[in-house]
Amino acid sequence: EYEGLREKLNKTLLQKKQLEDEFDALQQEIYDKETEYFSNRTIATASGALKHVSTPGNIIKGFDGFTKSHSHHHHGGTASAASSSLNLNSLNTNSDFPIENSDRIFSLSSATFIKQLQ
Amino acid sequence: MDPSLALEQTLQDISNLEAEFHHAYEEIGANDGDIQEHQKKYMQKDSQIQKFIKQNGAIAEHPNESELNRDMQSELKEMLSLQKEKCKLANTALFMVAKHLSKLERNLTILEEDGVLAP
Amino acid sequence: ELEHAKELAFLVAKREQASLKLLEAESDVFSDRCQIKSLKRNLNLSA
Repeated sequence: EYEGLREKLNKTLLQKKQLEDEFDALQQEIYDKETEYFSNRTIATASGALKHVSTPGNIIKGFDGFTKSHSHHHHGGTASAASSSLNLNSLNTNSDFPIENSDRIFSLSSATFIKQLQ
Repeated sequence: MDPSLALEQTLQDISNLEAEFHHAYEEIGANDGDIQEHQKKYMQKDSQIQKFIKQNGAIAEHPNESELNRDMQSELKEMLSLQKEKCKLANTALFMVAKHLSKLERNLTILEEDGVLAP
Repeated sequence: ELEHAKELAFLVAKREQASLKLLEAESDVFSDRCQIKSLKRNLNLSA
């Protein structure tokens, strides 16, 4: 019974480690998606070509100005996304669409992320 | 239905989505902060027991062991309750945006079928 | 925009689900440890 319990505990500890890794991976994915969402805004046109757009509304800022402004083209230079590792010192490098930390409401909903920021 | 009407309708439907999202994720963050506090207390009590075992071996019982175990169980229960609340909030936010997206997609399909919008 | 928002909302929901499973595992570890301690004392295993 003792050995059985020990084995059970070891298995649970291993499972815990796997879940911790899964959690870290998800946090990273959320961070990267936010960077992608707020910086590289690329849509496909009717002809199939890709163009960078600046839409005036999103889930963070709201959609109030959506019908007022129109998308416009960006020529030359591809917006570079931030480093995919959770490098909090080098956020979005696209100066046209600067990402404020406060925009990252999804990452900021995790106290672990806030601790890392601090 | 015409495209501009569909757009207006969609914008009206999602006019509150920004506020709802901000609220949901702020609540999740606040709950997570509370969980961290409970986690700290849990770890403090756990380390008392672990320290005692290191000093006195695995057989000896910490003088306050049952009380510490009770407290730790209570902290765990609290953390689980808060975490379930966070899951509810996260699922609600997901449901809200999925609902609006689904409606928009249905409208787009209708417009395409009517030929007023290019596929 | 809505698709992006949905994607992020989905990831957060997944993250919270992972957190819940983590806490449940923590709870299992706690109860397993309590049982092992009790058994060790009964069997007088000092290891």
